[in-house]
Formats: sequence, C-alpha cells, structure tokens
Amino acid sequence: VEEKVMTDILAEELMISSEKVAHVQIGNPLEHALLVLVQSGYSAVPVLDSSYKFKGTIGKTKILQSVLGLERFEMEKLSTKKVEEVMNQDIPCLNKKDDFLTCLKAVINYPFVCVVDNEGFFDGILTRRAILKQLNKNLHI
Amino acid sequence: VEEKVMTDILAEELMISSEKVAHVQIGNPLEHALLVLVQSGYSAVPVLDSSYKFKGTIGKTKILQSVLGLERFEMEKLSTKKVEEVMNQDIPCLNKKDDFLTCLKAVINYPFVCVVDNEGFFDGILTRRAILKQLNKNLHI
Ligand SMILES: Nc1ncnc2c1ncn2[C@@H]1O[C@@H]2COP(=O)(O)O[C@H]3[C@@H](O)[C@H](n4cnc5c(N)ncnc54)O[C@@H]3COP(=O)(O)O[C@H]2[C@H]1O
Ligand SMILES: Nc1ncnc2c1ncn2[C@@H]1O[C@@H]2COP(=O)(O)O[C@H]3[C@@H](O)[C@H](n4cnc5c(N)ncnc54)O[C@@H]3COP(=O)(O)O[C@H]2[C@H]1O
Repeated sequence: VEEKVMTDILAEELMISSEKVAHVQIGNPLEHALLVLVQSGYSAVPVLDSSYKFKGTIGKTKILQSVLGLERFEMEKLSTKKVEEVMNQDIPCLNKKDDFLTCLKAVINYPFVCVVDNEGFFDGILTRRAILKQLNKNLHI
Repeated sequence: VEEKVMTDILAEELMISSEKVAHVQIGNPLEHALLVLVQSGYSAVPVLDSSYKFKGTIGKTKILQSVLGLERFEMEKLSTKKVEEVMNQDIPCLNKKDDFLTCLKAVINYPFVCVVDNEGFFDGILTRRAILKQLNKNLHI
C-alpha cells in the first residue's frame, strides 16, 4: 500500500476549485436556492457572500422542512424567506494545505467540506468521491 | 497499514441492515415519498415492493425535477404521480458476502449502494460513511 504517496497529497490537489462549484449567495431568496439545487441536481451547495467569502451550506432538506405546513408544502413562502435563515453554519472547513488524513477525517460525517483560506475566502470543495477515488487508487491488495 | 484486516471485512459487517433503513414502497404516490425524504432528512432512499424486494432508489432531486413547471413547482402533481415513474433503477447492488474493496469501488459514484440477496430481497445499505470510517480506522500513518 502506497502510504507515502497518500500522505503527501494536499486538499488543494483533490478539491474541486471554486469556479466549478455551484453555489448561492447569502441574500438570495429560498426560491432561487431551491431552483439552483434542483437544476444542478446537487443535494446541497456552499453559501457565499458578495465578496466570495464562505458563509455556510444550504440543502434541499432544510429548505423543504422550512415550508412544510400541516397540510402541504407551502411553496409560496420560498419567495419571502432568505438563504441565511435556513443555511447550515456549523460545518468544519479545510485549508488547501491540509493533508490527506485530515481531509479523510473531515468527510466522514459530511458529503463535502469547504476549503477556505486564512481570510475566509472560498477556495473550493473537498468531496467524499475525491477521497474514495484516491483511496481506491492506492489500495492495491 | 492493516490491509489484511480490511480485506477480511464483508459488506454484511459494514451495512446498515434493512430494519434500520428508511424506504418507500413502489406503489406510493410521490407526495408520500417526498414526505418520507423530508421528514427523515435523507436525500434518497431505497424503493421496495410489497414483498421487500429491491426495486430502485428515489431522491428529492428527481421528485422535484418531475414537477418543476415553467412558473413554479407544481406540487399538486405529487399526489397523482407514482414512485415507479421517477425512481432510479440503474444502480449497482452488492451482495452481503462482497469484500471490502468491492464495496469501496461501489460507493465511489454512489452515496449508498443496496445490499441484495440472490433472490433480490433487500438486506440493507452500504454507505460511504461506513467505508470512510473503516478506512480511517485502518490508516494509521
Ligand atoms: N452532476 C453529477 N455528475 C456526476 N455525479 C454526480 C453529480 N451529482 C451528484 N453526483 C454523485 O452523487 C453524489 C452525491 O451528490 P450530492 O449532490 O448528494 O452531494 C454532493 C453535493 O452536495 C456537493 N457537490 C459536489 N460537486 C459539486 C459542485 N460542482 N458544486 C456544488 N456542490 C457540489 O458535494 C456532495 C458530494 O459530492 P460527491 O462528488 O462526493 O458525490 C456525488 C457524486 O458521486
Ligand atoms: N439522520 C442523520 N444522522 C446523522 N448523519 C446523517 C443523517 N442524515 C444524513 N447524515 C449524514 O449526511 C450524509 C449524507 O446523507 P444523505 O441523506 O445525503 O445520503 C444518505 C442517504 O441517502 C442514505 N442513507 C443513509 N442512512 C440511511 C437510512 N438509515 N435509511 C435510508 N437511507 C439512508 O445513504 C446516503 C449516504 O449516507 P452516509 O451515512 O454515507 O452519509 C450521510 C451522513 O454522513
């Protein structure tokens, strides 16, 4: 098993860089966020502010839970509610220089983790798929 | 690296067994399926028939895409559309005796894979989290 190779890999080599990441802006209404999620097909995406700083993540579950009434999904409420009201802010982040094992541990409980620089600017996302592909490459048994 | 330990692990040791897996029935209307998904919080779950045979998977994305009209999400259509109209049937399955590497390869492109016996009965699901936790345990560098 090529352990040395794996420990040399950094987050920045495995991450999907920011320009390829679908995201929403913190001020957007939930209606726009849900449209981005349904059209892109992603279950959750990062939330950024207007200067591209990382703010949180938002997913279909939280959006739909926020409009689930006693009788039906009250979709009309999506145009008045904002992303910042339902986004998830307690997600761990990575730095692009973090090593492979740090990345692996980060994605155990999260399908993706945001890679953020020291000033909070969004660099990209590190996905479980990227970690699993790398592990599959390195584990020749 | 404890490779021998990893290669001895089978799908049945890592899977979430069927009684703990949220699922929907093939004949259910999409309205019920979406409710199960939003209330459980899962982005997708297995679809079974009345004899608990595995039929496919269904997720929020496909359900919402199927009712996205030009102007709005046409949620009223969810009560007439059925699970079998939008479920995903081309997903690979595993057998409970499949080894660790087979499981790892299976979850590279799927957040979870269904474990099914020779007659097509549903045994459980193998998730990316279970694979990542095992890898984290075994990779002491
Ligand atoms: N358009 C597509 N083409 C091919 N495969 C697709 C796909 N959309 C989803 N998948 C597959 O489904 C997995 C789960 O996607 P999900 O949207 O739930 O969860 C995704 C999504 O929330 C987020 N994500 C991934 N790529 C993204 C991107 N370019 N922009 C924004 N978010 C992204 O990271 C999570 C984990 O992604 P990961 O790649 O590990 O795992 C993905 C990937 O294996
Ligand atoms: N109630 C909860 N408690 C704690 N953590 C939670 C959670 N719901 C979701 N998560 C976390 O979020 C990940 C993605 O969940 P998702 O629902 O998109 O995607 C899930 C879902 O589609 C399915 N799944 C997992 N457990 C399930 C269950 N008991 N019944 C039905 N489907 C399940 O397998 C996918 C991958 O699951 P995995 O565990 O690898 O990864 C999960 C887990 O790390």
